[in-house]
Amino acid sequence: TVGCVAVDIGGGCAAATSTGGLMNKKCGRIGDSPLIGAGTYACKVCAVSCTGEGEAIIRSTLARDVAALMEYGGLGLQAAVDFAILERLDEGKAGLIAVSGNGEVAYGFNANGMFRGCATEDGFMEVAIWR
Amino acid sequence: MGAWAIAVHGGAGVDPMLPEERQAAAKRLLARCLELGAAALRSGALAVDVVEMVVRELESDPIFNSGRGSALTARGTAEMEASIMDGRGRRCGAVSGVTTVKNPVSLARRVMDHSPHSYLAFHGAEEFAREQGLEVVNNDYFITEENLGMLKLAKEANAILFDYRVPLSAKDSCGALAGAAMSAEGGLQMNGLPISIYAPE
Repeated sequence: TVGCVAVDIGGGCAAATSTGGLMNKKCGRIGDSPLIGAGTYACKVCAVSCTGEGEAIIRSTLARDVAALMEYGGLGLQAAVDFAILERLDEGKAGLIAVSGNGEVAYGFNANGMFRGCATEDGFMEVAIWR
Repeated sequence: MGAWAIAVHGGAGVDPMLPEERQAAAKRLLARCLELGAAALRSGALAVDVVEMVVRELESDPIFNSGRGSALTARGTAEMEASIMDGRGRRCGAVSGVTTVKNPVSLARRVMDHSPHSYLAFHGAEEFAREQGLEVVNNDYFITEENLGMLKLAKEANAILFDYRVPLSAKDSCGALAGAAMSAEGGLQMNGLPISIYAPE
């Protein structure tokens, strides 16, 4: 699965996710990537793209949970990401990337690694796999 | 004016013994896509245009599990899915079960921008792609030798490999090496297979 989230200079957030799914999956199997609110979500507050065990991400409506924790729970971006990954996945393994409407970037994963990269206007840039 | 930011991912869960060269190749692709997106944001592009552009790049490179290089169904075909969401107005588009659309994320974008719906699937999504004049290719465009090898491995293990790849060399070493790795990793498993046989993603 691949994904991208961005916030532009006007403060607009957007997210996109794309995948081939599971190797040896049944034909017709639908995972989390196309499900808005599960694998992908964006609103004024943030944008999120998820990857990992699709069934666990669907059960936990992971992407929307990050936004709801910020909207209703008043959490900051990284705190919302951490809570969603650490508390909402039950036994599932997954990761996600997120940006906020005010230019922050965050990621979290409970698998042993995640292919990821992030950059911000103030010059921060990171590409990493492991913790 | 606010500050821009961007993040990309290529999958979660990585084989701890993934060859260095594979790790470096994955990082190069992520860095290239990040630069592409950052340059667009710096010049004032909208976030929704940037995420579509970056995911198209990732779909076109077989390193990760999307577009070209997608994981295969039990029948050995590629069946892809994608979604996009614009936080401005919470507009969204999604597709599933696409088998000939070269860039599924762009079809998801067309669903969002040029249809009264949010989600189209299978033959409906394929029909809409042709109505919209999107580029379509044969399903074998998406299929790589590496993934055919991984599918064979998954069938032998009678397992569904979760969003991962197995380096061909690891396939040969799946038995003893995986066994050794299993003990080394304390038996960490994913979908019934030792984590050591998993590769990028």
